[in-house]
Amino acid sequence: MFEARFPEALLLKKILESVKDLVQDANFECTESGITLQAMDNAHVSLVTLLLRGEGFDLYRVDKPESLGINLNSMSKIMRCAANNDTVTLDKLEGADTVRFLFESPNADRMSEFHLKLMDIDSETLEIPESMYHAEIELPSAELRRIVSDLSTMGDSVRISVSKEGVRFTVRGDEGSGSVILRQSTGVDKPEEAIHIVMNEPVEQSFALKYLNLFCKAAPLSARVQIKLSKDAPLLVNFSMNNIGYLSYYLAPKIGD
Amino acid sequence: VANQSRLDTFFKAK
Repeated sequence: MFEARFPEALLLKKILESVKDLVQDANFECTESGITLQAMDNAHVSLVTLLLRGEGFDLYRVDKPESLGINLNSMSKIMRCAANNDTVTLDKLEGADTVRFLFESPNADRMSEFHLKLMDIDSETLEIPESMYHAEIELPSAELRRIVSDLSTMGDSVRISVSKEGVRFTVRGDEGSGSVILRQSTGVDKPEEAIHIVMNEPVEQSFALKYLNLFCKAAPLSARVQIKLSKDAPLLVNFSMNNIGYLSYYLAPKIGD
Repeated sequence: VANQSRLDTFFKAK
């Protein structure tokens, strides 16, 4: 038996919106400690990892670890049938080939349920090393979304360079070029808007804007985002979800520029 | 011209 109750459908809706355009099918690994997901896009350029800790749920029970193979587009269609403030219970009996979605309104006067067929997904799990990053930047997620979207008007890839002057995002295209520079915030009157830059070593890498735009669909999940860069290593873009877990993306760099 | 690398180059399969 597996059972997990989300206090609000909205969280699960936001998570799906953040993942479903990158990955079609994924295994939700459900263990005693929580739910995890790791999946690459078809081109193996980006990877998404999700952690939802068991203690972040209203109710969480896993008798035996379960791997739920789910088509995210189908799950997203089902989740659209839930009101944002409905509770969502996912459950699966041992040996069953479906997972049940139970939606309950806050005053318990409406209940609906959907059963989704599970799939056998043969996915490869990658070992992600705990790297020491050359630079780490924390900023409002809306700011990152704006930069990525603004620069996409001029080209396909962005060069991110971290130096003593701050972090610079540069785009070059057929029509011209553009750049945005962010500097370490001084003063602490609005901590939620602050930009924090930790540079262990200057670093410069190029990344496809198409993927960064998809990652920024997770902005509604978290007011703040961390981006971590190392020379010749994938970029890490991390959205923390307060007490429940995180949604992280890794993006392989463009090389030979 | 920059080429897109793949994640498999950096992370190994478990």
